[in-house]
Amino acid sequence: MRLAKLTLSGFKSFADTTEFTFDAPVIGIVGPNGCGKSNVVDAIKWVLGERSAKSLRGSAMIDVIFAGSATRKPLGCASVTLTFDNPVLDRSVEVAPSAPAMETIEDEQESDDGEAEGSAQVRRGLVVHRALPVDHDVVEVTRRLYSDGRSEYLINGKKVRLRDIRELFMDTGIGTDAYSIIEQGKVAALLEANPAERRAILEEAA
Amino acid sequence: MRLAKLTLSGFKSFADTTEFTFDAPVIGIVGPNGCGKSNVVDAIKWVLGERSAKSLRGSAMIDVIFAGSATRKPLGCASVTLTFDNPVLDRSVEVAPSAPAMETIEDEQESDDGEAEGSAQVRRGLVVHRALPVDHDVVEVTRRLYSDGRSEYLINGKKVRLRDIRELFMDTGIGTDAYSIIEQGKVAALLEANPAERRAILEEAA
Amino acid sequence: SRVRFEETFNAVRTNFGGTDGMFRRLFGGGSADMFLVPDEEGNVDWLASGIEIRAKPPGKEPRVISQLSGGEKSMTTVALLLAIFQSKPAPFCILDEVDAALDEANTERFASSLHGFLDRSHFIVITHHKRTMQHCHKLYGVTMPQRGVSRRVAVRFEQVGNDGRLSKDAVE
Amino acid sequence: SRVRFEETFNAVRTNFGGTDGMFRRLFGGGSADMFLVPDEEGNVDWLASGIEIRAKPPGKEPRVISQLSGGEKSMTTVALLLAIFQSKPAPFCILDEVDAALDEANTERFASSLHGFLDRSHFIVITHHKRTMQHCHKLYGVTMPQRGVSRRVAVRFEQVGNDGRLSKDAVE
Ligand SMILES: Nc1ncnc2c1ncn2[C@@H]1O[C@H](COP(=O)(O)OP(=O)(O)OP(=O)(O)O)[C@@H](O)[C@H]1O
Ligand SMILES: Nc1ncnc2c1ncn2[C@@H]1O[C@H](COP(=O)(O)OP(=O)(O)OP(=O)(O)O)[C@@H](O)[C@H]1O
Ligand SMILES: [Mg+2]
Ligand SMILES: [Mg+2]
Repeated sequence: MRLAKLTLSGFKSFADTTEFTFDAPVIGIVGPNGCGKSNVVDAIKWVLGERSAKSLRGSAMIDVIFAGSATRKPLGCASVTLTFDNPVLDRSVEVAPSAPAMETIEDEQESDDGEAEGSAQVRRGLVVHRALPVDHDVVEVTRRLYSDGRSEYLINGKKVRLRDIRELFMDTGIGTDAYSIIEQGKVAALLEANPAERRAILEEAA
Repeated sequence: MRLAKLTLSGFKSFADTTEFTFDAPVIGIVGPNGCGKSNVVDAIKWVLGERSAKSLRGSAMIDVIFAGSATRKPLGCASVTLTFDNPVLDRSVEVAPSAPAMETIEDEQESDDGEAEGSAQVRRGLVVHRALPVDHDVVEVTRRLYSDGRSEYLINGKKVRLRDIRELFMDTGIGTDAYSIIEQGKVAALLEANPAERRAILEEAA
Repeated sequence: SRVRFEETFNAVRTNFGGTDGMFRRLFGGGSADMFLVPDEEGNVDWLASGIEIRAKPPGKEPRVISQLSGGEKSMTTVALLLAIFQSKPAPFCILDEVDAALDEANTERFASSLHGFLDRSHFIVITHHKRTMQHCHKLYGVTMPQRGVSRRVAVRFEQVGNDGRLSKDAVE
Repeated sequence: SRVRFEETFNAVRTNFGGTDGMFRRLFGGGSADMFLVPDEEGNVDWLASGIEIRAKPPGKEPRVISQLSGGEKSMTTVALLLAIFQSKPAPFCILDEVDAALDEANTERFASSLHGFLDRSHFIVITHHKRTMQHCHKLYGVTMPQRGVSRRVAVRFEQVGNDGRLSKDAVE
């Protein structure tokens, strides 16, 4: 699984639709103070299911919507999409446990032309393993917030709940409070945390 | 009043006696990570009366004494001295209010040879104004801590209490929690403080 | 006393957020303000109310200061500090890597802003930024020729290598 | 589950404080360790005890990690993070100005340490340090040609000026 692309529109200072393609091993984001670099990190945290406005440096969640500038009017919606490559890791033939007449298979050898003589319906399932439990090569996760307070969460265009997004990333090491995102100014936080908080971070990796 | 010099000995990583003379308007302290630059700031805070070991990045006050290194043994004492220039700001003749026969002065003109004919003892005091309430051109403030836990505080060589040192700097804007020292990593603290803490900083300046 | 606090508050407010205040000088525009926080009934108490700060970099509309970037927060804090200095200068000021979050352009603005205060105070600045070093009248290097033991050397700007190490001749 | 936690803890401990662990690699020596904090009776509970960290840069004897310098703390944190990555790599890692407190020499060590993890993860690094930029395979610039509105541009290393600004031709 690989984070391939980030698309922001109306999120914080990104009034216009902006894309970041992550197609290199180490990507640097540079630029003067106050231009929007850390807003990119906030966008990723937000779409991964962040629920606290404070941890996105705002006072209310509505603060993530572009609030206008000297030359632009405020917008009505903030939208962020993360696009993941989600290739097949391996395929394996698993016989779905729900096949009731499991034992009949042993007796009835398939005849050469491949037709089983038995009466039981055989449910052979081709189960594919992917890092994200969605059976597509590409997974798009979207979060939207409208200025009237309505939220939308989508996985590959299908509406889901925030909980579904958080569950999608369980056990992958990605998440809003995992060890994979170090926010600005918080680099020493892992060290200065109390012993119980350090334990929680390690449990995330277990 | 001007901070002229800092002398450290056995304080944190400064095992050997080290002097910093502050004889230029803007002095820079530079050098690789972990070499002792912030320990200089801790030394100044400590001699100004800092009482919290935690705010000196230790777990107990004994942690300010040089704890040894690969090539040196631990020392038995930490000592820091701040030297201030404390010139006379202005002189004024003030008649000490404790002179009881104040009104007799009007009647008795001094005769030419300067001898007052009156009977009352005239207490004319030459009160000099200096920034620090110590009547010397140079004021040395020293703080020492011995590994057996004993502390010593000195002003111009005379033993005083920690309280005397803190009082010495009252209303000068210098102090351990004043606005005149911004520690490493705390630059945004003034802004991120809560409204009551911000008020306390401004009261210091009032 | 109440009167003294009120006077100081008003002086610092103008030094910070006024049209020629430190905030506009450091940001080249924008606006900033500070005010006393009213209680539930909307009353302000000069002897007890806390202080709220507003800061708007040029062309931006942040609702709260927590939305500012790392560099913008550092510059706003420096502006506030120097505004306090204008109304009551402390004899000296120590700044330990306050320029850590600043880009080069803001580092330059920060370091040169100190020169306006040298008639009343002097500064001790700890930094890794070359731009800040260039604004210092004198540089002290602190190194550890013997691991774990700090040693002070006097250095010139040219002796601070690109890799932050102090050149050999400075260390002797 | 207890077994999984115990395995992860032991793996990370070796990756962090072992003789060939991340701490010794980033500091060029010294020693580090992590252990479970015993309760009042001295018992350790794999399912509940907190984690304590020890870190000793080469030649030094700090009693607690709070005595470490700003730069030493950043490097120790990066070592711990990469040690966790070794036992369970997340698909990507975002680092927002983790090099802010580092001198040039440590910035170089930090940036080059990332290359050992590219078989399993990729990194997104926000920085103002030229040394870190040199270790990036691709750079994105974020600027505000219109005040208050962010715009993304692709930049090459040479287009990032000494003053941190992005050169004109990159911004179009
Ligand atoms: N909802 C919003 N609408 C418009 N602008 C916003 C919004 N939320 C935050 N901002 C602006 O975004 C800017 C902060 O951006 P960000 O923190 O990403 O900067 P940065 O590039 O990380 O800078 P630094 O190098 O100083 O860390 C602030 O100036 C803030 O006013
Ligand atoms: N009592 C002590 N005895 C010996 N060494 C000590 C003592 N207390 C602290 N130290 C050492 O001092 C070092 C920290 O120094 P300091 O914080 O001043 O570094 P710095 O020059 O500010 O570095 P940076 O640029 O990373 O901020 C640590 O390595 C610590 O082990
Ligand atoms: Mg930032
Ligand atoms: Mg330091």
